Amino acid sequence: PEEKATKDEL
Amino acid sequence: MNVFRLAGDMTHLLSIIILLLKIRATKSCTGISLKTQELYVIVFLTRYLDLFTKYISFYNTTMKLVFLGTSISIVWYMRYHKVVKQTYNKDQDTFRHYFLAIPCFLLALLIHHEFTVIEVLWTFSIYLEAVAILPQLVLLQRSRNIDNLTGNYVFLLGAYRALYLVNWVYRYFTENHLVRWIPWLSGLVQTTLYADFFYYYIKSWKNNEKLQLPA
Repeated sequence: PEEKATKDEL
Repeated sequence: MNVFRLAGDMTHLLSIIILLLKIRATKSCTGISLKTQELYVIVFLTRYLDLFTKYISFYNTTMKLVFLGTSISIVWYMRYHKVVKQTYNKDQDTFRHYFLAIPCFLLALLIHHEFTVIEVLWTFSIYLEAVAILPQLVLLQRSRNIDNLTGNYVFLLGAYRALYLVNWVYRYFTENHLVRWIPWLSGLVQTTLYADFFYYYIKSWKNNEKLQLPA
């Protein structure tokens, strides 16, 4: 599965 | 944001506060690895480049600035503060930065989500964070005397990524099965590196003894 580049973490 | 993520962030923040407290109150950085602290500055600088490109939330921006500011000030204290710098265990803190930084950078060039500057540097920061604790662990093993603040600092720093692991499992099941291999596997490696330390930390706490790692 494609990795979603959610950058809402620290 | 879920409770595990928040707990992880708070643990991370608390670990840094404890370290700064130790440095400021005791005017000493004994047992703290400057190598590890410098690697964390690199981790935050390369990860938080998106501060300029993307706004997520007030919380997110504030925490990023706090992590950047505190990590830079810790390095400043250890390198330049005229009293603190004399307590630095330079002879025992011999781990070389580039043994960790270069392989992580090469790995980020090879394995990333998207080939852009920000994305590759973000990936590099994830890989580097996973192993940045190694100089600190080596220094602890060489120290015959680990003070409580240093022990607690390393424990909280390890606990933070473990809580993030739980947060990722939770997010997987609650947010459309979001898959994120790079941080997951790196976070797993990062937490595993602490396993030995956790074991001795908990053992010394249960037996009410002073923390000491076997050489």
